Amino acid sequence: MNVFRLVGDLSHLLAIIMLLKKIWSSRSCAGISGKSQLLFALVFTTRYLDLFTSFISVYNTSMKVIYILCAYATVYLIYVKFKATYDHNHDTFRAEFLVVPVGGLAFLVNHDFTPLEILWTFSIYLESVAIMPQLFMISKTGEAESITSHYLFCLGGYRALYIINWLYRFYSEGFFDLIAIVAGCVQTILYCDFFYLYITKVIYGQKLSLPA
Amino acid sequence: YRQPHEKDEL
Repeated sequence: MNVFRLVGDLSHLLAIIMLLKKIWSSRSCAGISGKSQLLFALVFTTRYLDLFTSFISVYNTSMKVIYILCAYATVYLIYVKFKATYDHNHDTFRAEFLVVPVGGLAFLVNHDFTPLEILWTFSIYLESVAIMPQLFMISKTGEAESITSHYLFCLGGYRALYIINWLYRFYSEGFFDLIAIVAGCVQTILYCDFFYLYITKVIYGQKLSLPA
Repeated sequence: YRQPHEKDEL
């Protein structure tokens, strides 16, 4: 465990909790892509099946459980409790266009052809593109509320910190996992355009809206 | 190269 990973994990946790709190306190999930949240729930479920097979640390186990619970709580708020506020007309990204190719790729490119390993690989690939419905929704409506922007910034920050963590681990321990690194870089690149908008607009107190 | 079971990252 190094400081980059710890801060990355905490940034990830902050993003998840911030989104939950926003939906809960505004009693609304307007502007949030339910599809992205469903995909994240699927990501955590398929990745953390090793909760049943291996124990790494109390930190590791508790973070996994918290991520899974928060992901399902978010999905519940969007699709059940505050369903009336869900903006499904704008959440039109076809999630199957992500899940099917990613599933195929997980079968073809993985560390080991076993069920748990394929599901882990699937979750890594899926996480790298799971934010696309949310980014698509923002590009469709042309704007995002500032909390939604902070959420995306924390998620992107988590990815960027993980890349620094991998560089650090490569030089200090000779550790690297090519699947995680390639997928992680793809995921971080997806946030780049958003980062630019965030820094130029949200930080200067404006709502994030796309240039017409 | 990491063994598949050694997944310590989240």
